[in-house]
Parts: sequence; structure tokens; C-alpha cells
Amino acid sequence: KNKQVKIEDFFKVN
Amino acid sequence: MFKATINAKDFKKIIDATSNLVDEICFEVDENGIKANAMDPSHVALVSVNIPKDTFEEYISDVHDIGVDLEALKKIMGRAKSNEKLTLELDEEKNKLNLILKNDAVRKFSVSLYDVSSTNLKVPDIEYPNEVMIKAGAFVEALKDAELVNDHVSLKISEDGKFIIFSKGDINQSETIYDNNSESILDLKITESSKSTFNLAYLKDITKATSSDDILHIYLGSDMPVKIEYNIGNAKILFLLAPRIE
Repeated sequence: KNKQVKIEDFFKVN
Repeated sequence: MFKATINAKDFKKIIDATSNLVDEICFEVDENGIKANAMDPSHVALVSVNIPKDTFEEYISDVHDIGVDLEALKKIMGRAKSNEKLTLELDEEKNKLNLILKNDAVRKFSVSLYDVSSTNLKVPDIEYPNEVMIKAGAFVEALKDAELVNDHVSLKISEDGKFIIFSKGDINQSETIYDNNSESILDLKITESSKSTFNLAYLKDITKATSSDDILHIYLGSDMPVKIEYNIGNAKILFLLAPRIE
């Protein structure tokens, strides 16, 4: 089953 | 000082598009125009609005943060007529934003400012391998098909360069396939196959305020947020939606 992730998780990458 | 005049129709659309995701927003105004970035309450999506000065018929502004309740603005703009001009005016003494609608009559509204301090939220600069330019109406139709079978949808780029909106339920499945020959597709810039899965309710909210002929720029990668951009007059609105990941 897939799980919703938060948009903030992608801030750190950048 | 902040005073700006714009056609009511464009501003209404900007507010409609934003308020589907966000309850309150801080407009950062300066001499160049109005900007606002906000996350939805669940921090799954981000909306960013940029209304440059040249969108306005009249624009005078110093630097201010104007925090407003979007539901209140939405209700007021819901009363605006498309042939009306809207003047936004900051009343610093009373701590209010005045909205003045003008055509036959002059109608004045005044909303209290929220202490929504500017969050300094920046839109992350993500590089995407794929970009789809598609008419909003076509994308919305594909979402409606997907909704028949599940509450989430995969946006895929196939190896042979097709854009696929795919949804799979326990027993049923839905798929809409676009390629370069589709009339609704204005451009496909593809460098690799990709797949990300998203919550359908968010995608519907993101596209709810669009007209069917609006051109969506959809940026896609694998297990990456989708970036969806479109223009409202000279203003630009951008959404980032985080994926669902296995």
C-alpha cells in the first residue's frame, strides 16, 4: 500500500 | 501604502484557485507586485501565486505583509461581477484590507487582517525530467475517469513517450492515454519514463478553478511531487503536490 508523504520532505533535498 | 486596481474576474479566479487548498494566506506586496506562498493544513500541497505589477491597471506599494482569511475574500469575490474593477487598498491605521468594486455602483468591503506573518516559505527548485503541456479540460476529464475506480491516481510517462493517467482499484481500472498527436496536448518534453501516484482529491482541488482552455504545465518525475502551473491573465499560479509512495 502506498502512503501519503508531506511536501516538506522535498524541501530538504534542495 | 498599498493600492492596486485589477479586473475583478482575474482576481476572483486567483482567489478561487488558492482557497481550494489554503484557509489563510499572507500576500507579500512590494513595488514589483504581489506574491504569496502557502501550504495546505496537512502540508501535502503548496500553492504559490505571483501577480506582477504590470497585471494591475494601477499599482502603488511599499513593502507589506497582508494576512487575510481566504474564505472571507472568496465570499466577497463571489459577489463581484466580471465587468467590475477591483481596487485593493491597505488601511494601516485600522489594520484592514479594503476591497472596492466599481462599475455601475461603488461597493466597498473591508476585511480584518490576520496576523499571518510571512512564513518565508520558498518554493523548492526541483528539476524534472518531464513536462506535459495539456489543456486543463482534458486533464480534468481524465481525473474524473480515474475517480471511478480509486481515490488516488498515477501520472505516468511511458518509455514510448505517452502521458498516461492511470488508476487501479481492487477490481477495476481506468487509463487515459495522451501522445503528441492528441489535440489536448500542446507539448510533451520527455527525457525518461516516470511514475508518481497522487491523491485525487488534491488534484481536483488544484484544477477546480481552471477553465477548460487554460494550459497546464505539468512537471513529472518518479516518486516526486507534481508541479502544476498555469496563468491567470499575467498572474502565475503554481501548485506542488507531494506523492504517495510505496
